[in-house]
Amino acid sequence: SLSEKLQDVFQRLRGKGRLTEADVTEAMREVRLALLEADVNLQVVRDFITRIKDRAIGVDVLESLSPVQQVVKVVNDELVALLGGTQTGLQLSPTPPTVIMLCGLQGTGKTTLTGKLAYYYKKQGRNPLMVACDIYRPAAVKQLEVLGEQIKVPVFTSPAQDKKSPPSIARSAIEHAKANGNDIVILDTAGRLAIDEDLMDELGQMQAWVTPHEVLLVVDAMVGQDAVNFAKQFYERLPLTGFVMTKMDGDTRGGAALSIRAVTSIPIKFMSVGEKLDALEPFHPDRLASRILG
Amino acid sequence: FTGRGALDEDFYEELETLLIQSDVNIHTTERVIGELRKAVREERLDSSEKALDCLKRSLVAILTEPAIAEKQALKVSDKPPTLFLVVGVNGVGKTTSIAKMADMYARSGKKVILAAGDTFRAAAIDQLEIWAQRTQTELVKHKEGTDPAAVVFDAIRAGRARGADYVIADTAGRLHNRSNLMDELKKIYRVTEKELGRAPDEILMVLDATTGQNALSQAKNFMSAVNVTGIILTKLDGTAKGGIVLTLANELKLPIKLIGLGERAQDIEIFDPVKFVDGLFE
Ligand SMILES: Nc1nc2c(ncn2[C@@H]2O[C@H](COP(=O)(O)OP(=O)(O)OP(=O)(O)O)[C@@H](O)[C@H]2O)c(=O)[nH]1
Ligand SMILES: Nc1nc2c(ncn2[C@@H]2O[C@H](COP(=O)(O)OP(=O)(O)OP(=O)(O)O)[C@@H](O)[C@H]2O)c(=O)[nH]1
Ligand SMILES: [Mg+2]
Ligand SMILES: [Mg+2]
Repeated sequence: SLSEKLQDVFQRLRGKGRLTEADVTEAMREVRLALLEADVNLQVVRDFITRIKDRAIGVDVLESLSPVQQVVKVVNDELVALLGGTQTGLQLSPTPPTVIMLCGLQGTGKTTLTGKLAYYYKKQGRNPLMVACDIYRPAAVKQLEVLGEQIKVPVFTSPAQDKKSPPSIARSAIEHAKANGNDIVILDTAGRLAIDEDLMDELGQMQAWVTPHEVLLVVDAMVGQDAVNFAKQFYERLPLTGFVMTKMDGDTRGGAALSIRAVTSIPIKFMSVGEKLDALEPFHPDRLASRILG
Repeated sequence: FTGRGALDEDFYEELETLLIQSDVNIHTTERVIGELRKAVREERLDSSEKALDCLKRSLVAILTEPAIAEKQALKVSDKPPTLFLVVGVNGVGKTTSIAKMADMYARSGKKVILAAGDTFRAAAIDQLEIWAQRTQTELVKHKEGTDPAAVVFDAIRAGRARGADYVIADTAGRLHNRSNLMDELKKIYRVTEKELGRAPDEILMVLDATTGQNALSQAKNFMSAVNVTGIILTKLDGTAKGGIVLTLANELKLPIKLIGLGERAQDIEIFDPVKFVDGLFE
């Protein structure tokens, strides 16, 4: 762990009063390693180290805390600050329906998250509607319908032969929701590459037509250095209101969360922690910070 | 990355940055850069072009060393059907990669049978069924929620009875740190091995190119559960470089057998180490 690595670095610091620049430089090397191993983007790591290095130098080695604990505290506090505040759910619209649009790369867990959000709001006494806007992936619509049956939440679909575009399916779904008293509409979209201009334009059109209250980027927690690339591209193309980290029940450190915060400043809204539809947690920055540090 | 300019500290730093940002593990990166510095000195390389060339060759060497080269080619059994078991964590592209392999073999006149071994996830069987239709290959499936090992067992029997060249089995996505799911995979392996009369000819772990350092944990855990024989690296059509495979090759001697370059049946290629390394520097 980082604390153990820093212990080795600071072995010779017994009896010293303050941390010198040389002490801190060596400690920062361990912090840099820990963050890179946690998949934090290299440039984000460099900026992070620059910021905390000055705070760590000259830190008085207090009676109560060892030099290791001091450095770890500076690192941890900065991480928690950067990851953002604890989230308590999504912004619900005063004029229903609240529309939530999910987007992201292929296979990140969007369809499953659609079910999880529907289940989450159903338990709160809401009347959600899930919308199958992925007309490309084989059996994507069926997948959402199966989830809908599991939690007894309706799924809006457009018959395949209608050949309706995803933005028009979304628009029809909102009309349907208003007519049927659904106060939350969750739009599942097809996974896509951020560099696919046509598919990114499709998302842009959907967003323009239905003006969702939340546009959430769904991110696989095991993503590496590439996180800054696609997050930035999605952020530049759409008014993202937040992101969700999925598959957090794995053993990945999840440093991509810090990378995405650094390049977009959008908040982390939820953590998906399993395949079941009840496996959804609010975001806790302190927990994620210690996980990233390892 | 042009690799032009002076062969100075900046050059080495730029290379280090590029490798790390391609998801090459920091320790692998430091090793190859260290070896490059040594080679530049010993071979008296006098330009950054020559140094870059030297680095590329050493990266290709990592991917093609004898321990890997000897298991690089996709296995063909002399006792058909050849059986491939496809495994990996959730959402990486197992089902789609199976469709691509089915298409690849069907087009070359081979008879392929697919096994719908994901009996857990919503509409997983439906998804593979559509691909079987599109690639004109047969599908062996059971009801959702039933034993995945039984599906693979049946598919092997069907493969023998119908003279199939290949049986390719899909399995449910599973996180490598879930011991009950890894136990289920071990059971699928045991049942398969027993019915086939030998170990599966290939156990292909599908890895998403956007994955960072966690790929190492995935590979180690899957290898300790079943004998992973190779990697299918998917989603290389995106911006992610998949550099972690250099570490998988270096530390675990795992060959990359196939790469996925898109969502269509034809978006698959046999892994080419030179092309892959060139891609890191583009
Ligand atoms: N372990 C785990 N698996 C998850 C989680 N979220 C989703 N999954 C699984 O990840 C896989 C992909 O989930 P999907 O919901 O199909 O992903 P998607 O983003 O809709 O995929 P595309 O539509 O193809 O882009 C499935 O096997 C899910 O069961 C999670 O939090 N933990
Ligand atoms: N761009 C791109 N997308 C891919 C590639 N391979 C698979 N996909 C997409 O990734 C998503 C997940 O693919 P699946 O084949 O369902 O993945 P899986 O591993 O079987 O998922 P689970 O069974 O849920 O664990 C789908 O949207 C695929 O179209 C690839 O090489 N490139
Ligand atoms: Mg989906
Ligand atoms: Mg699958």
